[in-house]
Amino acid sequence: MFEARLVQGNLLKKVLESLKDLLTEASWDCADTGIQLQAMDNSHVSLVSVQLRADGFDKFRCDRQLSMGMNLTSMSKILRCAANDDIITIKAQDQADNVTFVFESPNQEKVADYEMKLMNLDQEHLGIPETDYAAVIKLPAAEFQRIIKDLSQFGESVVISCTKEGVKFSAAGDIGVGNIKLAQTASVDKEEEAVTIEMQEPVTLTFACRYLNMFTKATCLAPQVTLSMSPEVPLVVEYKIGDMGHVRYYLAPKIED
Amino acid sequence: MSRQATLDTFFAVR
Repeated sequence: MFEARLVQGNLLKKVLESLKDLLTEASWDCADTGIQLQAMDNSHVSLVSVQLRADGFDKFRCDRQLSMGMNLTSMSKILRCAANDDIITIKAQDQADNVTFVFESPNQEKVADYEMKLMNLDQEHLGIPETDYAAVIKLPAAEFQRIIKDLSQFGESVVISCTKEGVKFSAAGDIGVGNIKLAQTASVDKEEEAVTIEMQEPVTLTFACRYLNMFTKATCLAPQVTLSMSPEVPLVVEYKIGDMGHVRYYLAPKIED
Repeated sequence: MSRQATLDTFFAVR
C-alpha cells in the first residue's frame, strides 16, 4: 500500500507544471524515504531530478518500493482539477496498474477522486557524479526567468560567465547582442532578493535557451534558484520545493568544435 | 561553431 497526503497540495501542482513541458512520461519511484523521479528529455540534453521527502508529507506510507510510470500530460490534467488550497492524497495498491488522486477542499465539504492508469516504463537511471562546482550562484528565481526570456530574443544560446565581480549572461544573434550583468548584492532587506556567488575559479559555459526557458517553468516553486557550474560539465539549476525537497535540472553545455 | 553535447557523455547509466 502506498499513500501520501499533502495538505499544501499546490506544491504538487507546481512540480507538475515544472516538468510537463520537458517530459511526457516518467516513473515516480516510491520508497519509505519519499518519492523520487529522474528522467531525461527525448534528446538526452537535459535531465530532471525531483525529490519529495517522506517527512515533508502530512501522511506518508509506503509498505514496499514501487515505481509508478505515469503519462505526465495526463497527470498534469488531473492535478489541474485540484484547487490551489486543496489537500492532495496519492494512493496506490501494491502491484496495482492504477493510481488514485484524491482532492479535498480545506473544509472537507468537497472531495474528488481521479483514477489514472499506470504505465510500464523501461527507464534507465543515470549515475550523477558528486561534483564540487567551481561556481555556485544563487539569485531570485523571477530574475533568472526574466533574464533567460529577454536574452532568448537574441539567439539560441546564452553564455553564462561567472567571475569574482559577478555573473554575466550574454546572447548574440541577427538583431544584435545582449549582456546582463548581476553583481553580488551588498545588502538586502529580504534574503530571497539576494544574489550570492561562491566561486573557486571563473567559469564560462554556453547553454541552449530552449531548455533554460523550460526550466524556468519551476519559478513558481521557490523564491530563489541556484545555478551550479564547472568547466565542461552540465549546469545544475535547482529550485527548492518548500522544505520537502527539490526539482533539479541538469543541462549539457554547448561545446566548441 | 558550437555543438550541443548530450548528458550521456557525462553521466553513466547505473
